[in-house]
Amino acid sequence: AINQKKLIQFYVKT
Amino acid sequence: MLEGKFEESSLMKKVVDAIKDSVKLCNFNCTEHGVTVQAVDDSRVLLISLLIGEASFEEYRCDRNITLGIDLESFNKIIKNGNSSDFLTLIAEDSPDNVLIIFEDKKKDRVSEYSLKLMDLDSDFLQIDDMEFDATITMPSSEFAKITRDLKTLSESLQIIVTKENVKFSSDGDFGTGNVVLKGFVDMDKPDESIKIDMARPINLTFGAKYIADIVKGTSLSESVTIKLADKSPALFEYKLPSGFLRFYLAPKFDE
Repeated sequence: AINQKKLIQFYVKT
Repeated sequence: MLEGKFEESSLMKKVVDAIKDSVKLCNFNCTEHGVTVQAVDDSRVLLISLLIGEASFEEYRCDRNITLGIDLESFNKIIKNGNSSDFLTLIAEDSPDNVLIIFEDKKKDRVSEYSLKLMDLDSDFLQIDDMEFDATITMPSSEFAKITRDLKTLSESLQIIVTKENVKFSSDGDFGTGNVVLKGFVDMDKPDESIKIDMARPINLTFGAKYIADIVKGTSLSESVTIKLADKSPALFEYKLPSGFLRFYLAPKFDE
């Protein structure tokens, strides 16, 4: 299945 | 102290309209250079990044950095009360509990003053480094809005496929499929009508159509929109402001 990614999987939280 | 006066309230109205359905609460960070907002939607899929540069204001003064924690639904109720052609002035003290919102009619001696209570908002900041994108599309914002609305009626996903020759927007739903293909072209008379496709690598990405439908609420801010895409990465959708921008970063969908 195709899954919706979350932004936190790409960017670092500061 | 913050004191920012817009020549017309319409810019702020459009900005609030463009973001209020994506995020409910956000900090407006005011510095000497202007006002910035970074906020993520509740599902953590869509990020907005706003810069209203100092030059967007007719008069602007901000001695110290000030954070305005704003409930956009409430702010929208007040901001709608001004006429689009009114001067709009925002005033806040250094550690404010509220922000003053003043509309001035240019012809009549009518001044409307509102005060909005501010909130103390926690906000995570996401570090977004300059990315290398594989494809960049610049196109009329109204055309992108129409394509989004049209294809969203078929499916909850919208696919964007970029090849050397064209960009294809595609949706595949239960009752049928649809796609719109655009080729790059230059309109000499109306440059904003042009479609520009720059591609270093072919792209095939899928996004939640409802998020793109929220993004195109920025359409009234700019004649054109720029879409930057990279494989298996969030896409960047940018509406330029007279001085600044409204950017949306949208995480894609893909198979593991």
